[in-house]
Amino acid sequence: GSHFNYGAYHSLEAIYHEMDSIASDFPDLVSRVQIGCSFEHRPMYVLKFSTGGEQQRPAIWLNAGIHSREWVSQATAIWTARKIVSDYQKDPALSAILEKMDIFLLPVANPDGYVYTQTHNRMWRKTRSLNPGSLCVGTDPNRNWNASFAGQGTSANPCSEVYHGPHANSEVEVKSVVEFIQNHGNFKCFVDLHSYSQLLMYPYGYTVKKAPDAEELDEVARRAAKALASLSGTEYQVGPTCTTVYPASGSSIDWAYDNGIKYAFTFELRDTGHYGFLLPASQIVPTAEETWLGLRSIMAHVRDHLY
Amino acid sequence: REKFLGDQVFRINVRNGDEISKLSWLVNSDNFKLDVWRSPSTFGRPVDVLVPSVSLQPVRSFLASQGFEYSVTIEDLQALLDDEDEEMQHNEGQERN
Repeated sequence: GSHFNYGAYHSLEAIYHEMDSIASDFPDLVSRVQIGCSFEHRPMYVLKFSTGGEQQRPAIWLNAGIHSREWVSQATAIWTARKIVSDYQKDPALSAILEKMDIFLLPVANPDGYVYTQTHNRMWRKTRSLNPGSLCVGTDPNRNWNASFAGQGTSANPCSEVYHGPHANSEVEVKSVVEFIQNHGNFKCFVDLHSYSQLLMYPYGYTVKKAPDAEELDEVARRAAKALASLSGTEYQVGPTCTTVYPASGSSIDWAYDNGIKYAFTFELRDTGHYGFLLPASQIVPTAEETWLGLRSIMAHVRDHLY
Repeated sequence: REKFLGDQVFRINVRNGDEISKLSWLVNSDNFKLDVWRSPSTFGRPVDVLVPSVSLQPVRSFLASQGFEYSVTIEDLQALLDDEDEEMQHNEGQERN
């Protein structure tokens, strides 16, 4: 019944409006929660999917759009929100997840950057915070988490695309998520959605050292990649961030993992590179559909292996 | 709006550690204003770099002088952006209908 076109890219306002519509259409399942404000004072909204029960049920965090130019990740997230409400009580696997756990979905983790990509520079990746003493704007919000902050794979130069920021959590967008997750205290899974080059990765990015749960995470990720590929054969490469793509310190999933959220994964969604970050709109729904199969596989494993 | 007229994306093959070091130097140099879409990491994984039109000549010369294999995956970024813009406007129109 929605008039929202899930096969197109949208403004921040349109995405927020659609989040509101989903929450209004399914008030017993979904609520829109504000977790903070961006540097330029835009609200940061998450959708909370919950079937009730005790206050702080075990929970899953789905994070999208931290790098603003990766538009198919925000688009996939908003499609995923509608998929969850559509399939609840129809898809037994999803229903079983929601009977036991809550899902929190943040479709636009970097609202200022997202708006900037639509008004000034489509290729913008970072936040829009000002850097005193530099003409260059913004910090890479996926180098700003408190996980080997300012280590390998980051830059101290504010003009760099991987500038880590003045200190961990300096970006209010990152701090808002960190505080929300810490105050909640019962997150079991954190998935970050990026785009470019079809990868499914797990900690660590800041070291080549194996994560203590690497074997299980590898197994979960391989199963998820297989589920994802079952739709249209999109092949994902699976492995730890550091050796699969490149060393990257201060990333969201490393922070999550080091703070007790065992099931921490990063997706790099479908993109051959021939379109850059401009995945054609005709590929949004196919990307979201296949990603959903991967996500669902991970979430089902988490549900069955609560700790 | 910032324009990307004539900017290209290069896909560069990396065959050994020496090439990773040389490429790391290139992409970290402030002179060329490169935007790395896929960083040099391990062998066998190509590196994708957005090269602004003003840097095309020096970057091509560097790659040739060092014997790198590369191809151009995006010939003109602005053309892609224009297509996307058109597509978005078309979708907005459809929504109104």
